[in-house]
Amino acid sequence: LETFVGHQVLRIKASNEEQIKQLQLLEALEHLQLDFWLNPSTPALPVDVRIPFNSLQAVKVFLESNNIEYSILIEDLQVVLDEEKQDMARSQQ
Amino acid sequence: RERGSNTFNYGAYHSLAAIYEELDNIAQEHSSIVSKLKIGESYEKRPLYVLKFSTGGTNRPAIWIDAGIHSREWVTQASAVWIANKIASDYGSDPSITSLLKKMDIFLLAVTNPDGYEFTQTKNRMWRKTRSKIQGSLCVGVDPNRNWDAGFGGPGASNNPCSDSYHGPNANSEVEVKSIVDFIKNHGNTVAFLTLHSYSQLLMYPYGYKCTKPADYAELDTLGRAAASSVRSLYGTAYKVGSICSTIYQASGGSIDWSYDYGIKYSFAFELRDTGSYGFLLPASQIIPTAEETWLGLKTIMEHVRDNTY
Repeated sequence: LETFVGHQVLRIKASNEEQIKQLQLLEALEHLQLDFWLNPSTPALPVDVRIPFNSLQAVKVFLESNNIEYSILIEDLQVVLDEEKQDMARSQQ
Repeated sequence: RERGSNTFNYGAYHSLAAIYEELDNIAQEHSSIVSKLKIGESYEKRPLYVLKFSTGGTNRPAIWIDAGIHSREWVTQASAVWIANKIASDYGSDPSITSLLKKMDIFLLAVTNPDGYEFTQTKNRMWRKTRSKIQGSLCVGVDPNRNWDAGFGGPGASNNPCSDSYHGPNANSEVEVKSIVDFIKNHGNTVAFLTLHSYSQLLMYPYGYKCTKPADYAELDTLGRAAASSVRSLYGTAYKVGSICSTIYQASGGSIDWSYDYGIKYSFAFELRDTGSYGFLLPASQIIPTAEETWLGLKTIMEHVRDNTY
């Protein structure tokens, strides 16, 4: 079973096309194993990305050093998944 | 085992087996208008079940609705099951649905990617693609919404089998996609193609594989805006309306581009709501509100289709 302890989902707000391009560069860095839930497209839409724990630091440094605004959509993904599983178990009862 | 539709909890996420059982219940409890068809099997040989809503006639114009092509977007499959029950139970009492089913049929595929859905339930909640194993490829699965014969392999899809937007070795390589294409081609009279994705509150029409406007742009845009305001009327969920390319990005190989180019004018993709803090991991408490508002948008489109057959 694949678990996601420590994974975070960030909601990134690009303020211009330049920052969208930087995020698209990030998307191409496969070693970071980023999972884009909402791909970088236009500054009007947020970019949501799931970041594995060991890539978190690098990505946050990248965003902050490029003044790209972000917030944490999901603090620890596994917590949300565990709640979802408990929810399903409860409803089955 | 969950028995009968009156005990099924539509406000919860369910296993694939429970969803399939509920589809059976709906078909049995409304057997005068609902029948269950098997249009094919997934890569791992799971049945692809479509509910047909029909009051008879032969080869009537049909509306196609599918959900769950991206398996991790659970709110779409859950909404589809609620919508199936809504259509069946409202027939005869809701004048709009009753008049629609007097003229047309509706086909609803609640779980378009059962292998992926089962995998999200048992192995990896984040899985989005099919579970096909491509000869010689390191990774598993193809993004089934990049695998349609519409600008296949163009921008906005990846040729890397390990990517979540991998388009596959060729168009219709995924049996889940090919089964729908074959079904619609054999049916020959589908006049609307509606697909449910989640999230980010978008209502989109073609094209994605190119950024030129479709021939029916004006009508689709007006209808899309009317549907989005129907969605909004219930809980205030605000949708953006536009073509795939202008609303998000260029994405080749998508289902509604194929259906539109195949001649199905009313082709729309819904990206259902997010609460702003969970993305596609929408809490189960949001299923029914999401399904209710989505239904209003679908109904607006279906009423227009009913009154504007072509």
